[in-house]
This record gives sequence, C-alpha cells and structure tokens, in this order.
Amino acid sequence: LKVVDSHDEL
Amino acid sequence: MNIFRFAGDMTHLISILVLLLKIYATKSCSGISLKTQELYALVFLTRYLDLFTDFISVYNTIMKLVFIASSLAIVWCMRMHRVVRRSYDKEIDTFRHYFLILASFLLAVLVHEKFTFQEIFWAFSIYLEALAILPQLVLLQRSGNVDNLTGQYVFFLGAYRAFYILNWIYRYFTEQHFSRWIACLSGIVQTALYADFFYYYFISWKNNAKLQLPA
Repeated sequence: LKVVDSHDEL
Repeated sequence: MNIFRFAGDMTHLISILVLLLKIYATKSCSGISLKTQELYALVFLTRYLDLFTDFISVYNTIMKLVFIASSLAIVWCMRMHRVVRRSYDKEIDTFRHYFLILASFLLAVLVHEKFTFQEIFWAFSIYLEALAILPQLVLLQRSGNVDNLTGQYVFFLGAYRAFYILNWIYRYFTEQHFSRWIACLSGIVQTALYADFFYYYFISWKNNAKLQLPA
C-alpha cells in the first residue's frame, strides 16, 4: 500500500 | 479535505440513500434508469482501481467501498430482484448508453494525465460520470410525472458535483500547483447537464407542485 495524493478525491 | 468536498461527498451519499430508500420502501424502480445505474457502477469500478494499491485515508477507502457496493446492489436489484425488476420501465429506458461508454473511452485514450492503464481508466470514469445521468434525464422527460424520491435522488446527485466545483475553486486558491483540469472541466459539464432539471425542480418546489418535466 503506497500512500499517494494523486487522486485523493472520490 | 475541505467543507465543500465533505458536503459534496455527503450529498452524493444522500442521493444513494434516497435511491435505496425509494427502491426498498416502494419495492419499485419505476422512473429509475437502469442504464444510468449501470454507468455509475462502471464509473466507480474504473475510478477506484487503486482501492487496494493506494491508501489515502480510512474515510476514502470506506466511501469507495460504499459507492461500489451500493451501485452494484442497485443494478442487481433492478435486474434480478423478482419484485423490483417488474417495475422497471424497460420500454422507455432506451437511451443507447453504449455510445456514452465508447465516447468516454476514446476521449480518455486521447486526454489523460498519464498514459498508464490506471490513469486512462480514471479519466474514462471522470468523462463517463459527466454523461451518466443522460439516460435518467431522458427517462424522466419521457415518463412525465416524477415521484418525489426520484426527483430528490436526481437533485442530490446533481448537487454533489456542484459542491465539488466549489471544492476545486477552494483548492486552487489554497494549494500551490493544484490542477485538476480533467475533473474540473468534466464536473462543469456534468453539473450543466442538470441545469434544466434544477430549474424545473426549483419551480415545483416554489409552487409546491408536482415536479413536471416538459416532454
């Protein structure tokens, strides 16, 4: 599991 | 997370709960487009491909699971449930939604953030969501009278992306190099498609009358 913020929206 | 996005997610959740309530309480799916529900199930399945590989937050993961599970449950209910499926307006839910899938996929192959499997399907899901409501809006116009729960379902479904537009504006001004052009432009198109529905919904609310869409 890598924590990303690319698509942090639903 | 900001208040606009949270309000958008909650409005989206409410729209799904209203739809589930309508189907469960009335044991009927009249006035609901199965094609729109199928498109939404496809939107969630292709958007959340990173469900098991990327972790954003517990909230994010739970909401993704809720959206995928509820959209599949609604499609199952409308197709397989022996009581509900009888009330499906098959003869007027005739929008050729395969064209929407094809158009969205072609656009996603051309316009995406990165040319990777996951990003192309993410862009596909964004474009498809903008168009997914069309079969439902067409069905409402054909079926004339709209029952309250169906009207509220479409209203909340349209309102949630409007909150997301406020969220993108807010993030644009508060975060450096924030750019979500694909989602933002697609979200504007999506919300614009509801414009005439919102107008008639407001009129019916103001006159306290039944929601009537012109044929």
